[in-house]
Amino acid sequence: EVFQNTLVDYFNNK
Amino acid sequence: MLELRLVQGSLLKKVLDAMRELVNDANFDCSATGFSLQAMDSSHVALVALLLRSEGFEHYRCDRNLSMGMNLNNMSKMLRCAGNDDIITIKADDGTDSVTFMFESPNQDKIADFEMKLMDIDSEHLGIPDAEYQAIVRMPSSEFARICKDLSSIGDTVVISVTKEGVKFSTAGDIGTANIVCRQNKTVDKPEEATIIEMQEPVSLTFALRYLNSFTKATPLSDTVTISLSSELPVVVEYKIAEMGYIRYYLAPKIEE
Repeated sequence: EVFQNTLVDYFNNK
Repeated sequence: MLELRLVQGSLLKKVLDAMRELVNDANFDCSATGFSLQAMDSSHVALVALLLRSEGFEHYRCDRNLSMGMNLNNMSKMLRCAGNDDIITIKADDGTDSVTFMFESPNQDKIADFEMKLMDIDSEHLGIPDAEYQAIVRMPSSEFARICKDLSSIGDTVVISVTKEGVKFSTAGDIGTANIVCRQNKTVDKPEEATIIEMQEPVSLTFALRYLNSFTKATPLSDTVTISLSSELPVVVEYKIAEMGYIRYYLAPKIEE
């Protein structure tokens, strides 16, 4: 299945 | 007290047109640096970041940092009342709940002011770190817009792959598939028509075309667009606004599980 992380996942949690 | 006078008022209209499909409400931040905005779409997979530097305004007065919440569709309704050659001044007083847009015709024979109510908007401000990108593609903005529009009639997503051969845009849908390859092309008459690829290593990422098509609403702001790609990072699609700043869009890639 294809899904998309949110930008919050990228910029605040990574 | 805030007073920002922009001789090229049509630029503000174009900026609004470039954002309002993606974002409904946003906080405009004014500081000594300039007039800026950061806002995410409702699903939080796309983000727009705008900067209009203070030096780009004919007059820029911002006594203290101010954040003004505005509905972009309402703002656009007001700015549409300005002529394309009009000078636009944005004014607000400290502690007020409204902003005034003043439109002056070039020969000063018509002056209009439109006051718009401000809104309280809870928005999350992301700290976007500087990143090294595996590939950076610069190409004519009209060409990028054409590719996104054409591919969205075939499929919903696009795979953007950068190799030393060039940049490939691929899609697939019920009716078939499509691939468009743009090769590096520096030998053109005008620099804005060049396609330039800076690649550290090959990269291939999948994105929703719906969002990329929204980003191309910024095409009237710049002849060129820069697309920065890295595995596992949101793509950055940047349109430079001459002598003023930029509008940047970030989009999370689709991930195959």
